[in-house]
Amino acid sequence: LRVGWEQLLTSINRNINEVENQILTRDS
Amino acid sequence: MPVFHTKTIESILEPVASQVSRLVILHEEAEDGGAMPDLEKPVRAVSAAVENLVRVGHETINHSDDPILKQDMPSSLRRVTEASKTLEKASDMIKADPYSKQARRFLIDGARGILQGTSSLLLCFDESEVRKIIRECKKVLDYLAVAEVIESMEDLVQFVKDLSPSLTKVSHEVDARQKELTHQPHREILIRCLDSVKALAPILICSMKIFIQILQQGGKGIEEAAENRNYLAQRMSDEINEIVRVLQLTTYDEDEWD
Repeated sequence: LRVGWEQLLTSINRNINEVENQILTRDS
Repeated sequence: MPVFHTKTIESILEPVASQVSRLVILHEEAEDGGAMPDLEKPVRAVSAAVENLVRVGHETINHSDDPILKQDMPSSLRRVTEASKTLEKASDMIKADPYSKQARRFLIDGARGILQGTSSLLLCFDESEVRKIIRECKKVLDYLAVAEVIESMEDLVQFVKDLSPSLTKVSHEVDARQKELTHQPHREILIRCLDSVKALAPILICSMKIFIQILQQGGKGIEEAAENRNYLAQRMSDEINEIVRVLQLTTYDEDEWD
């Protein structure tokens, strides 16, 4: 369970950064 | 059938979506009362990322000239922020009581909320990108509408000069868009329509030239020439309108294809 949640949260973190990059790329 | 209608959205959200589902199942099955691990560190990382995203999102809203994006995006950002707070609350509760059932529920709600929020944020962007392509398509439609009033070679040259850049832009953008789509039938329609537009464009110009030549040579057969030109302009407009329609479809509009 620990591994599962840590993986998910890491992946969510990456996912949010990815969306942020999308926004920045689009703006530039 | 794919859940997300573009490859970019799919590549970003799909891994998180499947992991959330896996963990939801794990929690539903594991009503064993086992202790939850301390998730403070990864939750804090998520919160920091959400804060950045929200800041960048608001900057985008302020700088955007797209009124629909300005209207739709704040609620997605609010959703992500609330979800991040729910995750923080869950993490605090787990620290105090690793057996808390409410904390488990908050964890799942928070993870789902972030997925939904980022998903709606990406859709918001995607729709805005589609609106840009549609604006270009509408320009082409406006040019095609004046094909009927062109009666001199000078005007025809200007017509071609105006139409060509827009048509090239539409062609590139629609081609790039079809490559992005995950839904094959939509891709195929876009490719087909684009091919037709590309094939019809030089024929239309030719028909306009013939019309002008006949007009200058006394006008015999002018009606047929006008009819032919109008038919070609109309066919091109129909194809562009079909592109506009399909660009706005997502796989969620699947009923239409049933």
